[in-house]
Amino acid sequence: VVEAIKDLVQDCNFDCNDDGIQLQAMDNSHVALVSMKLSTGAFSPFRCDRNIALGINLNSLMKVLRAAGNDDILTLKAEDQPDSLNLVFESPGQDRMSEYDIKLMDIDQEHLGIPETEYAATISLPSAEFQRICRDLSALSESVSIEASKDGVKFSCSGDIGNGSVTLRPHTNVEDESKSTSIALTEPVNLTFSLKYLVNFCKASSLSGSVQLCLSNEVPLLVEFKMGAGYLRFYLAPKIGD
Amino acid sequence: MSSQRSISSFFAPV
Repeated sequence: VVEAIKDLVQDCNFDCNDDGIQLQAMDNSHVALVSMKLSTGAFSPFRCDRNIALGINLNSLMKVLRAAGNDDILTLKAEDQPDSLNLVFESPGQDRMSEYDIKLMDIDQEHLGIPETEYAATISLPSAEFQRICRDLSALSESVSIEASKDGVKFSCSGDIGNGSVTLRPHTNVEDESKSTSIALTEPVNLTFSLKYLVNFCKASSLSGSVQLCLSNEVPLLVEFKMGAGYLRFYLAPKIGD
Repeated sequence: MSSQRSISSFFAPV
């Protein structure tokens, strides 16, 4: 998760409570919003005696996380009024244990309320497919139009060297549901977004085999990667024609 | 040309 969001947001409050750990942060230019939840089910055990916000610089956290082995068991601990976050990595055979503390920071961040939205279009597709579309179209243009209709969803762009588009139609993969593409539509939508941000969101592709895109005209796009016990959501403000 | 909207123009602080 940290790897997926560290290029978008830098200083974040990890809000800990009985439900687990949540994070909400805007990127510096206030175009995108990251919303992450890891429920208690992601941890074993999980204990939180008092609601607490752990202000962490993600670059610092990455430096420490890179010291962990892929299969290590990670324990995160913070005291009641902490100055630091304690991280312990234990190898699966328990023959190696490493321990780090990183300094916490006071982050004065405004929390935005995200209204419950009935989206006009909800599209599920393989995350690798979405990553490829964003990467391919970003070679041509800064922006992509996403047009969802009953016939399918069309990603199109135009730039200095020409234009391009990719159209996806609903498709069911009976062996692996994450490789299916589905489109639920209540009304057609057509919105334009910055590809730079979408390419950035796709760094989360390794977290989930499929990604959900939720669109309504004139509101931010929701790009959601579901995780076993939580989610990573990105909201992106649309571009509006003059 | 199109202009980029800000996310905070859609979601209000709580």
